[in-house]
Amino acid sequence: QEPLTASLLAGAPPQEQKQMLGERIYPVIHEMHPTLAGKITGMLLEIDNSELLHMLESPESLHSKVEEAVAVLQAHQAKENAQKSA
Amino acid sequence: RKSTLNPNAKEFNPRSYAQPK
Repeated sequence: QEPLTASLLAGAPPQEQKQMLGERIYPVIHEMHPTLAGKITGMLLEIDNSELLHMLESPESLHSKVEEAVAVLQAHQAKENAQKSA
Repeated sequence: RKSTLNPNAKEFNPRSYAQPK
């Protein structure tokens, strides 16, 4: 699989750009969090494309962003559960 | 610092992982 570059992305329409980035990010996230991969990828795709490209080149920054997303998601779910039981 | 990530973001559906119907 050839690396995803900024120029490769620039040739695609905006929605397709996010799909292309998601296709690269998803497998990495799936290895870390199989059940949450789709949701976490969706959250990360709201980040600027330039930052996402950087994360693909730097697995450490991608990993820390994924952990941040998991924390946000869990806090959100805990809040929802608390509201339901209240 | 508050995270900018949105827990209500739309879920991503990967084409390459799509189940055949």
